[in-house]
Amino acid sequence: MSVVAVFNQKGGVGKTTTSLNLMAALAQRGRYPLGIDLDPQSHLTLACGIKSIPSSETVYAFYAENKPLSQIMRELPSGAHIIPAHMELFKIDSLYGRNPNITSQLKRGLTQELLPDEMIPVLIDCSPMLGVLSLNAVFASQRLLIPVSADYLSMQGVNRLDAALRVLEKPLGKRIDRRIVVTRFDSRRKLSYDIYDKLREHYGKDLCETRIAETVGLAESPAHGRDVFTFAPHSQGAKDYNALAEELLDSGFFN
Amino acid sequence: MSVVAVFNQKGGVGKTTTSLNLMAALAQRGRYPLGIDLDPQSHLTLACGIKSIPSSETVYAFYAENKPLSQIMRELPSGAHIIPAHMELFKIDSLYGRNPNITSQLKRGLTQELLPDEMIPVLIDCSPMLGVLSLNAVFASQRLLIPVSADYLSMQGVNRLDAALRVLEKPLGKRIDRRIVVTRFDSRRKLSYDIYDKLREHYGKDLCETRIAETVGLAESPAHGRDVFTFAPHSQGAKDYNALAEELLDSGFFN
Ligand SMILES: Nc1ncnc2c1ncn2[C@@H]1O[C@H](COP(=O)(O)OP(=O)(O)OP(=O)(O)O)[C@@H](O)[C@H]1O
Ligand SMILES: Nc1ncnc2c1ncn2[C@@H]1O[C@H](COP(=O)(O)OP(=O)(O)OP(=O)(O)O)[C@@H](O)[C@H]1O
Ligand SMILES: [Mg+2]
Ligand SMILES: [Mg+2]
Repeated sequence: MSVVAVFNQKGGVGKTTTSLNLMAALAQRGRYPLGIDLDPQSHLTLACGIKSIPSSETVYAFYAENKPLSQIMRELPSGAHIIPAHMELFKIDSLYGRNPNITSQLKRGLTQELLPDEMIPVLIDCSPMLGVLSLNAVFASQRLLIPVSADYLSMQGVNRLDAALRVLEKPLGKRIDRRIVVTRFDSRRKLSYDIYDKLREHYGKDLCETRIAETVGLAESPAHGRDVFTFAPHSQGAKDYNALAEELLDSGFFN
Repeated sequence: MSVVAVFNQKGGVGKTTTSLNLMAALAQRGRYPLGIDLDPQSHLTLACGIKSIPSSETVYAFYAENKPLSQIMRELPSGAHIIPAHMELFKIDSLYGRNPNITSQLKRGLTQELLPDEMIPVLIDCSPMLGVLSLNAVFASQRLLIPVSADYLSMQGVNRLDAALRVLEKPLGKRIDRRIVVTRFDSRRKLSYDIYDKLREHYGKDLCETRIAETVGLAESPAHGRDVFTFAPHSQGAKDYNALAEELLDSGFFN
């Protein structure tokens, strides 16, 4: 099992778009992933075509009622599985925030219930907040995928996150392997190239070569409950997420 | 004093960009506003050119040490004032989340310390999370300005927010006056027009006529610690935020 948290506390950088389309690209290659939606907004759940389900059938029940993860997992048409989210998740921070064991609850759930030896890639879509839920994701994962949209405030977010990760690595006793992927790259704007160059200077090999272009198909596919491969198979968005999946698989990011 | 919370739990929709540029547009018209940054990311603080200040000089000290708001307020070159944020704010949810009085702390601070009869417009930039800080902003304000970027997932965010506001209005005993403003509108995309039309159908008069275009000047100005009026005075971004300020002032949104 290889667990990857898709996180950046900066909002709107493409965490959900990246989780949705990487899950689909992995499924197409026979590496049927498990997606976990840990965002109270439940956008990954919605983008997978799952609408208005009770909180007892979501990851909220895992935290609030100790329901096993295997009981809330659902299969998707692509062959991937998803553990859906629910709006009620926003209560978790104030309900359990001061409970010392809460940050490793997801890690415990994953290691107890899922077969550790199976090569299932797990992708966790996080909310734009470094709270209890995102800390659960970071502690449960071996690697971090950090989408950054090609603009200044998002780049600031990554520099901040990098500093926060160094603080978290102390209790973990290891470096969290991470990759940064630039999203919403607009090849007509000098700003996009500036941002990419600055990130390459600062993060070197941790920055993916693949850049995800700003392209409308990626903004439209969630409205139809589909990933970009089934919604617009020949689009730029499909090419870019295919390239990203190849680059990450080749570098052993999902081993 | 007219307090407006700029909120949408969807990330990256232009909350900070709208707070920054509306503050500047109001200052240019002699209505010197107070901006409050309630986001641990502290992006409004950064966009106003304020870098690496200790948490004791920020709104974190108001919550953690009961420091008066008037002692953490700073003047900006535009004549506006700002109460800056700090990264440590992300602790507020788990430290004080279960304290019943916490949600009205900002309201108490504002009514005790600032002259209620002065016509100072207050704009609160919120984080993308309906937690303790954003609830503070909603309870302290008379009105809500909800930026929505012209895409499907952001539109979903507004529909969700609307449902959450109806729940909050019960204990408040009044309807929270709100305006939705479409941001990142790309006139080359059919999706932008679809989103605007759907929002108009659904929210009628609560939707601003003014749409903020997707334009690079708005993404660049924060990198220089400036608003769009001082960074690119003749740009589309400056025109659009001028029009938004006029529309909101004309409709008495800041009275
Ligand atoms: N490459 C792209 N091209 C065009 N639109 C994009 C692209 N990536 C993301 N978007 C759009 O931008 C918006 C923000 O993306 P998304 O919701 O995936 O970000 P997020 O980081 O998950 O946001 P949040 O912080 O709210 O969870 C979405 O509506 C999405 O459709
Ligand atoms: N009209 C616009 N045209 C071009 N870029 C824009 C526009 N509005 C916002 N942006 C860019 O999009 C990114 C997201 O905007 P912003 O940070 O203001 O959103 P936010 O809602 O405050 O995000 P968060 O949820 O993280 O607080 C920023 O980097 C900003 O520069
Ligand atoms: Mg998301
Ligand atoms: Mg912001």
